[in-house]
Amino acid sequence: MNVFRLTGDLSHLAAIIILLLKIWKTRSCAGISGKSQILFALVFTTRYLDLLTSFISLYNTCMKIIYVGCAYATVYLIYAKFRATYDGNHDTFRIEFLVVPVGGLAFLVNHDFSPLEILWTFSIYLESVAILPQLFMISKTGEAETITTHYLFCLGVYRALYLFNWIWRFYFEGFFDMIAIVAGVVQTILYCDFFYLYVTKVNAVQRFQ
Amino acid sequence: TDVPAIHDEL
Repeated sequence: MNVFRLTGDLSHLAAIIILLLKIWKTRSCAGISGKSQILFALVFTTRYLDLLTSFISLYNTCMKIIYVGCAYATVYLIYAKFRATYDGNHDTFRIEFLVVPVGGLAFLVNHDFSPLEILWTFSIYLESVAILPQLFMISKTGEAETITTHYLFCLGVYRALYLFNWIWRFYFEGFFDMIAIVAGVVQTILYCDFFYLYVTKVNAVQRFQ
Repeated sequence: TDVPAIHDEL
């Protein structure tokens, strides 16, 4: 554990909680892509199956349970409790175009051809592109509420901090996970355009367009 | 590449 990973995890947690609280407080999920949230729930489910097979630390176990729980709570709020406010007409990204190729890639490029390892690899690849339905929705409607942009900013910061974490671990622990690093770089790049808009627009006019 | 025996990150 290093400072980059800890702050990365906390930033990730902040993003998840910001989104959950926003939907809960406003009683609305307008502007939020339910499809991205389904993909994140799928990411956490397939990655954290090791909760059942190996214990790493109390911190690790608690965070995994919180992430999975919040992901399903978010999906529940969007598709059940506040379904009437869900902006399905603008959430038109075809997620099968992500899930199918990512599933195929996980079968072809992985550390070990075993069920749990393939599912872990699938979750890593899928996480790197899971935000695309949300970004697509924003580009389609041309706007996002400020709080939604804070959510995206925290998610992007989490990915960027994980890159520093891997640099740190490479130098000080000799740790090197090619699959996680390549997917992490791809994921961070997807946020770059958003980062630019966030810094130049959101903080200037409090409205993201 | 190295194969991590256990995935210790979130």
